[in-house]
Amino acid sequence: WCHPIKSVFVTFPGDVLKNMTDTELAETYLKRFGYMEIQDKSRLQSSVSTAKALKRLQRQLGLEETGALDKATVNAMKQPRCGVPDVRN
Amino acid sequence: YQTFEGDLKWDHTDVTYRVLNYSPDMEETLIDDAFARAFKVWSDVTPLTFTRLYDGTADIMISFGKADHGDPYPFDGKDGLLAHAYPPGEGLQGDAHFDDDEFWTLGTGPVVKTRYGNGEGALCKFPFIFEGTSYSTCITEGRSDGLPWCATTANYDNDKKFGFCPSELLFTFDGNSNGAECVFPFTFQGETYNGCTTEGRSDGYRWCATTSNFDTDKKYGFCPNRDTAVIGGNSEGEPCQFPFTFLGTKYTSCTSEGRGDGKLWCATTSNYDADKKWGFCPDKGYSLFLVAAHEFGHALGLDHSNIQDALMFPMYKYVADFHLHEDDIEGIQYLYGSRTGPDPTPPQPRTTTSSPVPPPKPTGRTPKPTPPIVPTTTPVVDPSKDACQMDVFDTITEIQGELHFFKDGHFWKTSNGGNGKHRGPFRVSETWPSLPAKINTAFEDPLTKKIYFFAGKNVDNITRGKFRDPRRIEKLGLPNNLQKVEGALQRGKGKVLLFSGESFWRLDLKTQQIDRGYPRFIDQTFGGVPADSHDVFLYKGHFYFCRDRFYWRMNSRRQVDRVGYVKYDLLKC
Repeated sequence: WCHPIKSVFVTFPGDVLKNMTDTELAETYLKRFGYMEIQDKSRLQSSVSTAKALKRLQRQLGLEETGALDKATVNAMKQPRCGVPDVRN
Repeated sequence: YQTFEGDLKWDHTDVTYRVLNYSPDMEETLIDDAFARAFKVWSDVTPLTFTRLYDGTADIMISFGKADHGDPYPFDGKDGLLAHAYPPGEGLQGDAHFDDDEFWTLGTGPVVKTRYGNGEGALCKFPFIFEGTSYSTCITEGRSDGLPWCATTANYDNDKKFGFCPSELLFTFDGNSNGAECVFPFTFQGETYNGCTTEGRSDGYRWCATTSNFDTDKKYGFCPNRDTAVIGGNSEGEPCQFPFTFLGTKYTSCTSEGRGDGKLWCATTSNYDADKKWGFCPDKGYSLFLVAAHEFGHALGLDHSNIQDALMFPMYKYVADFHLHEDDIEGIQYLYGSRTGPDPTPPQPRTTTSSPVPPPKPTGRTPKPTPPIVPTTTPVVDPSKDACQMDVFDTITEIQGELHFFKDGHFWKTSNGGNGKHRGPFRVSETWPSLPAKINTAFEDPLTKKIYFFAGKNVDNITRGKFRDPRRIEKLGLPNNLQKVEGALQRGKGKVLLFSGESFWRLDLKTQQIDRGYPRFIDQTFGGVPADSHDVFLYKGHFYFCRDRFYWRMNSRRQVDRVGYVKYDLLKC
């Protein structure tokens, strides 16, 4: 009687939100809020590794700086927030 | 705290803002109030002042929008991104945008302000008891006209206090119908509609016609959301339909089944599988006040902070008793300095304190607890001078948010936010000692807060209680033979239109000179109002032209949208 319910995800018409994997969510989030593309002192734009970007995000949000996409970081990325980037280039 | 690169900030402290549109989630007055309180958060700790403009370009233009809303940064539906704002500067810079796929509240669930009824516009009290049953939403039970209502106290059966809840049957907002209710059915592009629709729009907002035929009359307004309406999805504005069938299973409440994000949703017809109509269930929503205060921080030059309790931290967190964090204060004062001096309170007439409520007579029985008696101020002038007995006023104008009615050395005032009842009479000579008894026109410059008084051929202005010597109106560039100025309309930044007879002039308040190209004829610019109005003034973004006991109200598109009595509509006699 305690079988887990087998969830079926459907695509809801008119839904702006898309079902994303955690990795897809992280990539989008890090890019959108400025953690992936960092301008250096010579004004050159360079991509940083996902681990570095995650560490930077974790520092900004006061999370443990693991550089890994752990549960706390994923949860933080799902929180409602302001659309202004955290890292400005 | 952080500021934007180059410490972007406004180069003036008298910052202006304008609300371009409203959300269907809350009453306009509640939204206005949330924004005003959000600005006050910053003006309390800096020398900044915030003045609302009703037309023209303001420093901070505020709007609600969904998904792609006209800038390069689209919103993302419900939750996730809530709002964004741009750092200070020209054009889009300084503007604040709020995602209208969110459910905007004061942070603790639907805020339902009532209209009509006998609840005097109070908020709904949820839950409330009606005929022994407890209700947590507006209901149509007990009515045959389908208008949703709620009690404004916890027990309707005892107190009989109620008001009507926002619905398209009661009013619309924005649009061009001055808040008129929807007319159903209505015709749009030959089709008949029995409810609000998003057809014909790309922004997802629900609208309706306010006459039976949009195609011929072109009259429309946007539909307010009912408190029971779903958010987003493809059925915004519809209520959940319980039970509903989803993938063959019946649901009697909102569910997160079928979604990977855990959000609660419901169908708005009895069968999702067949109809595919759905929306998110109403929740506590996001505090418009808190989000606006954060966004206005950006609009003033603050970037995100990494202090979790700071207002400028990027993530939303509801707090009931909000106080600005030291980090935010340091940040904004780094840009603009700290506030000095006392509160800029206006001069007040001499008053006495009295109680409007007579003390209870002793009866020998245990007295019921009574609400505290609030002292009120009563002016020390002849109370027999009743504004409701006046047919025509010398001038009417809005000063410091209150509408002032001047007549023969006295004035009365009525505030925007109160119950609309007027106060007074007050003596002009006690508030503004150097003014003559007869004032033909007065207006307040929204930027400098200077108040200008025109009396005959003289003009005085007053700032922070200090008068300048009166000047002749010819010094402004008005003609020598002009006997008086009879009306004034503030237009955008630093300009005001002055009316006399059938002509008007535009005064540049900075140069204190009439602009070139004037006078112009009133009837050529303001069609449909009396060309010989004896008073003209701006109030809540509308132009008012007075003639005899009546006023003609004109909107910013220069359409006369109302003609009424000064006494009943403005003074609430």
